[in-house]
Amino acid sequence: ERQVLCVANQKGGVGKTTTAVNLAAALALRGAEVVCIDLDPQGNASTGLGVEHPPGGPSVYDALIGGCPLQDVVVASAEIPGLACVPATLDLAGAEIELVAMPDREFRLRAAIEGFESSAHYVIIDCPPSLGLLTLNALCAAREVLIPIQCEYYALEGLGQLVSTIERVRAHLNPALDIGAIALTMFDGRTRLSEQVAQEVQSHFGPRVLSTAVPRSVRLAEAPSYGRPVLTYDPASRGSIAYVEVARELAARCARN
Amino acid sequence: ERQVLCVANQKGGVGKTTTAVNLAAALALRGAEVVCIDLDPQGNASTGLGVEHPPGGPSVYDALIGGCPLQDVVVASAEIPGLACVPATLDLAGAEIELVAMPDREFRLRAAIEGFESSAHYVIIDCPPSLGLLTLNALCAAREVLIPIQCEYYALEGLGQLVSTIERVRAHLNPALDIGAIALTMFDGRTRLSEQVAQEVQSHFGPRVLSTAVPRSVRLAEAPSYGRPVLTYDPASRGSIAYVEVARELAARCARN
Ligand SMILES: Nc1ncnc2c1ncn2[C@@H]1O[C@H](COP(=O)(O)OP(=O)(O)OP(=O)(O)O)[C@@H](O)[C@H]1O
Ligand SMILES: Nc1ncnc2c1ncn2[C@@H]1O[C@H](COP(=O)(O)OP(=O)(O)OP(=O)(O)O)[C@@H](O)[C@H]1O
Ligand SMILES: [Mg+2]
Ligand SMILES: [Mg+2]
Repeated sequence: ERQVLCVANQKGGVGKTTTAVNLAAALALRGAEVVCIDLDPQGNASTGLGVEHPPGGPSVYDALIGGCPLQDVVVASAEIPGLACVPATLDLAGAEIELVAMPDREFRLRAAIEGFESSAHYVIIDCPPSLGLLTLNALCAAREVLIPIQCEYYALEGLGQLVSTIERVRAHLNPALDIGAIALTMFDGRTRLSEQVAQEVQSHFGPRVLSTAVPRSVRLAEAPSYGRPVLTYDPASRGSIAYVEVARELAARCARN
Repeated sequence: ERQVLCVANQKGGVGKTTTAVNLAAALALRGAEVVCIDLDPQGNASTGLGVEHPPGGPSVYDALIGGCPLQDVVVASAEIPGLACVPATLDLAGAEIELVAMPDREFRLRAAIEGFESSAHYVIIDCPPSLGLLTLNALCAAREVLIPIQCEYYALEGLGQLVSTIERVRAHLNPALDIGAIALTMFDGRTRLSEQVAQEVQSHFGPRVLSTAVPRSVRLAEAPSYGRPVLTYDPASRGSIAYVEVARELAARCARN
């Protein structure tokens, strides 16, 4: 059965895109078929996977607003077999206003994924840093939410709002939705701050927190400038090894559910 | 004359809040009277300035939606004389939907600041990571935009969209608006990536880029957990010294304009 996972957190810069891109790559390298859907108008996930996304070009906007089938806009990775991406373009910036007027405004992405002719095992959706209609579409289309949490203080503040939004979506729009896992990101073992935040998150979310924390590693920040996931850019780096572990743990959890 | 500055960039986690909080503190410590307005429902700037902001409590939401005067919701800093904050609460999360229905939806904040009975020399607005109606309100209320740019690759991607949004606002909604300055943040001199991004930004924006780049410094990330700007939490840290410099440079630019 196809697993639809959405990577969400309205706090900015916590590693949503880095997690979506590298998790998708790691699952594909383990032999799964994976499609990453970029739902952020900035198109960072498209860039991170090396997929061109000029404004006006084919993108998730055509599926979300224009009703065009996802198989017509998906682009295979040039590097990793089994990996593909539905890119985002700047056209998506206006989508939230256009969606407001549609009767099925929260379910457009879900309908597109249900009609998606693809043998993908995983669909991973990268969300923008907000809880607007784009993220709501992802929460309505997914069975699980993966929440990246940066190991810094400000990142703790928005968690209550995120959890209550997920609960509201489960109660009124998508009863299958659940918090699948929490990934600690940018963990810096040299600082007390990272340790404190990690402990706080673990005491709150318990077993949902993945046992692998992704360390802060500059190779992760460099890889996008080459349009490659860190898994192919520098497979021996700590960042890459961490995402291989995260993928292994997540695949095991999905198999159990 | 009162300078209204908005700190904006739709890319998440680039240091908007850290810049708004520490710039406000640094300007106040130089003797100016400063009010920081938190326009992000997560309330990070309120936390960073040590101001309580429980849901339902007095906040910028009351001024933006309820039309209540800003002087009724502003809170003086307990630590730094001359510094005050208009806090944000979770109530702000629903504001964008409520604003859509109002005829003067882009100008609510501008009207509130124009009616603000205060002797403040500077009003600094911290924006959420999006280009929705909250950020549009800030762009319509401000004379200058301060754009923090993290020295990493993904942060370059959204700049075109941000600049064209500012130009559209200047053309149709606020002719006085201009890009006041660009602040490079989280600069890590040990990595090639930081250097490359900094050069790219300088070649694009030229003299608008402040000569002080804010270094990556864990003290900046620790300070919010004590509810204090880094300027009082650890005045000798590199992060604090950098924001003192940023404030000096910005004050000189404001004086010249
Ligand atoms: N573990 C890490 N170590 C070092 N840098 C990282 C790590 N994870 C992400 N980064 C870098 O930090 C920045 C923020 O990460 P990213 O863009 O993935 O976050 P995001 O949550 O998707 O941001 P946004 O809220 O804008 O969508 C990027 O420049 C990225 O390259
Ligand atoms: N120069 C710096 N050195 C180290 N850490 C920093 C620096 N500037 C900001 N930070 C930390 O990086 C994280 C992101 O910064 P901040 O929250 O200020 O960005 P933002 O643009 O306001 O994010 P958002 O898009 O969510 O509003 C925070 O945890 C902050 O403490
Ligand atoms: Mg992202
Ligand atoms: Mg912020």
